[in-house]
Amino acid sequence: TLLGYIVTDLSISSNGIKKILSFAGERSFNCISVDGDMSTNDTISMLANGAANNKTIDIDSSDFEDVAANVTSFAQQLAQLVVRDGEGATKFVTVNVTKSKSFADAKIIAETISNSSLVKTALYGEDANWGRILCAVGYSKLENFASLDESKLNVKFVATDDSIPKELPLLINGVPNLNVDEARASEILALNDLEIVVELNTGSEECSFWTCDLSHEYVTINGDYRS
Amino acid sequence: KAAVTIDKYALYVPKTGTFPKKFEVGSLATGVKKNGNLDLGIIVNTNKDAKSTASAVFTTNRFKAAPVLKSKQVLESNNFKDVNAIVVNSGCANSMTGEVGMADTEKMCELVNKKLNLKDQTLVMSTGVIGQKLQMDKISKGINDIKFGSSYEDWLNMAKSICTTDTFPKLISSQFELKSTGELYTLTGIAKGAGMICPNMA
Repeated sequence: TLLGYIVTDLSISSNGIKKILSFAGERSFNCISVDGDMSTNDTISMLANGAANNKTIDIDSSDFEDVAANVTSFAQQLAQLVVRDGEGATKFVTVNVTKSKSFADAKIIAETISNSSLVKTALYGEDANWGRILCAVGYSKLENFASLDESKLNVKFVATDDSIPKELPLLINGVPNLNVDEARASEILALNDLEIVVELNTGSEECSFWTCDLSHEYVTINGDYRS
Repeated sequence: KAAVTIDKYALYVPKTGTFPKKFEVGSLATGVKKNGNLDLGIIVNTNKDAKSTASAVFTTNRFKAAPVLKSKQVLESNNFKDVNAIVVNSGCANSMTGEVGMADTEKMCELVNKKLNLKDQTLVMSTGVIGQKLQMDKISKGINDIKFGSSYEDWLNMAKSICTTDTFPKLISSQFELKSTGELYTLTGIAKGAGMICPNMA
């Protein structure tokens, strides 16, 4: 279960706080996956008490967009900590689906990759099994296939440290990269933090989703939760 | 093969923090958790000079737990204003518990409202095992005994009190400036979650 709250001493109108939390939640807590399961209790609340004595922030205030952006980035930090925990997770993985026809499609694809048990076990085993990523893209429950064109698809791993080359292309325009540097792939997959980029090249929308690997520890913890 | 194990507590749990003005927190081990860990937390707004505002997003799971239904009702009946406390218990989700669960979650709010002299201004959250009744004797006593503070340790303990199988508490805090006036404000966030995580809240 995900529970959480954000409290602030800002003064925000009730309409403002609803809009801010809804916007931030959609781009943070609704973009994480540890195991693909949705609880009966998930709740994130936000409380603003006005103790900072500022002029109340409303939807049309000049500061509104800036405050909303700060809350969103703050919520992303908090949400990412949940993924970093992941009940024994050893990898923190950002799945970026870019150049999509629509944000909704980018999100569905990113979520599908993030929830794939086989992608997650490959990450745990540090196996550059891009075929599982591609497979997940293909079975994503999209309303239609406007965002998907196999011949335009690129998949790559991206290192999050300063090592080079930063990007390792695995699939280029739908064709497997036969010259993939397996040694470099192993180096990137050995990092605790890494990134998977899926470029759809059918539009300009994008979505980031945060996931983790699936470890032996996860099974141990959840094998006897009630007892 | 397993990757290198990292000390997540050392990496991700802050050692100090600045917290928003006029909030206090309290936590306690009521005995609901078998290991004796903290399992009850309350956050309270102590600012009497302005009306608070609040919002929440909730699970879209068709089977919503009693505290989800109760918190939604409190927010809506208060028109998203004047919500001044949040009580959270861990160890028992109070989910799939029917009318008894609903009465228990109402009772939790009622006890907190009474303790803090509030009128239906408390949100409630629960986390833990699904399908078990809350141990209201322990939780009622805990609400009665809980003490409030605003130190870093109080906030950290609050974060710990809502954990279940989490391997570290999740607490972050940051200060920002309003662009128009330069006034400082603080955001503090607490979360729990480790498994059963793929929220789709609305």
